Amino acid sequence: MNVFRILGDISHLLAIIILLVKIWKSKSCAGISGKSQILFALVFTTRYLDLFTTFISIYNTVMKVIFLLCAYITVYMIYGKFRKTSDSENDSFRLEFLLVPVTGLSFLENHNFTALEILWTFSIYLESVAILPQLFMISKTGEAETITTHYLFFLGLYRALYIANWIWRYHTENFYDQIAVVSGVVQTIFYCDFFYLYVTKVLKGKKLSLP
Amino acid sequence: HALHVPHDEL
Repeated sequence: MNVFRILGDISHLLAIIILLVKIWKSKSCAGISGKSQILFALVFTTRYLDLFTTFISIYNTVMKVIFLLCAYITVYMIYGKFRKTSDSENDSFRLEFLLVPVTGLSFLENHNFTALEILWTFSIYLESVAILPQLFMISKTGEAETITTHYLFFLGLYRALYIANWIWRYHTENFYDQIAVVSGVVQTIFYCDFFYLYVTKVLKGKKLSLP
Repeated sequence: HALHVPHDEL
């Protein structure tokens, strides 16, 4: 465990908590893509099936359980408790455009042709595109609440820190996981445009709005 | 080379 990895995990956890607290305090999930949140719940579910088969560390187990719980609570807030406040009209990204290619690719390009391994691969590919419904929603409405942009910032920061973690691991342990690295780099690229807007607008006290 | 180890990352 290196410093990039731990900071990456903290950043990921912070992003998830920021989103949950925002929904809870405002009693509203306006501007949040429920579809992205469903995809993240699916990502954690398919990736963390190894909770039942492999023990890595207490840290690993606890974090996986927290991520799973938070993901399901978020989905419940959007589609259950605060359903009336959700922006389903603007959350119009077609999930099959992501799920079909991701499923196909996970069968074609994986480490082992076993159920657990294919599901793990599916989760890695799916995570790399899971934020797209959220970014699509922002581009459609042309704006995002500042707190939503903080959520996206920490989610993007987590991805960037994981890349630093992989560079570190490659040099110190001679370890790299090609599937994770390629998908991780693709995923981080999706955040670049957003990072630019975050730095030039949100950090200067302006609301994120698109021209 | 791409050595496959258990997935220890989150």
